Amino acid sequence: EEDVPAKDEL
Amino acid sequence: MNIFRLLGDLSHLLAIIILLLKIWKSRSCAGISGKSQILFSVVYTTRYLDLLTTHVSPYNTVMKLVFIFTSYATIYLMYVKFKATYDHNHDTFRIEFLLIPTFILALLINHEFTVLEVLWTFSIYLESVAILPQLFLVSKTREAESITSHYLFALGSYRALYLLNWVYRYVVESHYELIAIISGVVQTILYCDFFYLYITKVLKGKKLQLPA
Repeated sequence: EEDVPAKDEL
Repeated sequence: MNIFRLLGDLSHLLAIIILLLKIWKSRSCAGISGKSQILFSVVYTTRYLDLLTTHVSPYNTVMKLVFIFTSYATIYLMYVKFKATYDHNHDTFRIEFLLIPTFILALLINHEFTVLEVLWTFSIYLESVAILPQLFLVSKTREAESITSHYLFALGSYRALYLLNWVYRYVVESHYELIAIISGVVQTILYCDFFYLYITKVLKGKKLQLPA
C-alpha cells in the first residue's frame, strides 16, 4: 500500500 | 523549513493582511470576489482538519489557525459588515463548477481513501482554481485597484515560492508530494497572465487595466 506523505506544509 | 517555504508562507500571510487592511481602511470590498473568498474558507477548513488529529509544530498550528480565522473574518467583512460595497453584479462566477469537479477528482485521485485524506486532497485541488472567480471579476470590470493587484501578486507568489520549495526538497531531502506539486503548478500557471500585467503595469505606477 502507498504511504501517505507527511503533511508538514501549509 | 527552507527559505522558499518560509517566504511562501510569509507571502501568503502578507496577501491576507493586505486584503483585510484594504477592506478595513477603505470600508469597502469593491473589486474583491466574495466567491473566491468563500472557496478559500472551504480550502482552509477542509485542509486543516488535521489540527484535531496531528501536531506538527507550534508554527504549523498557529499558521493554520490564522489562515482559517482570517478567511472567515474576510467573509464576515464582505457579506455582513461592508455588504453594501460588495460587487455582486460582477461576482457572478458559478462556484459549483469548481467545487463539484475538484471534489470528484479528490474522490478518484488521492493517497488514501479516508475522510481526512480525501478532504485534504480536495482542498489542494480546490485551492489551485479558487482564484478563478477573482480573476473573472477583474476581467469583467476590466481593471483592478493597485491594492487589489498587490494582494493578487502576493497570493500568487505564495504558491510559486512553494514550487521552488518543492524543487529544493526533492533535491535535498528526496521528498516529493505529487498531488500538491501538480496542483501548485496549475495554480501558478493561472496567475501568469496577471503576473505579466502586474510587472509591466502596476510596478511602473500604472493602474491595472485590461485592454478593451
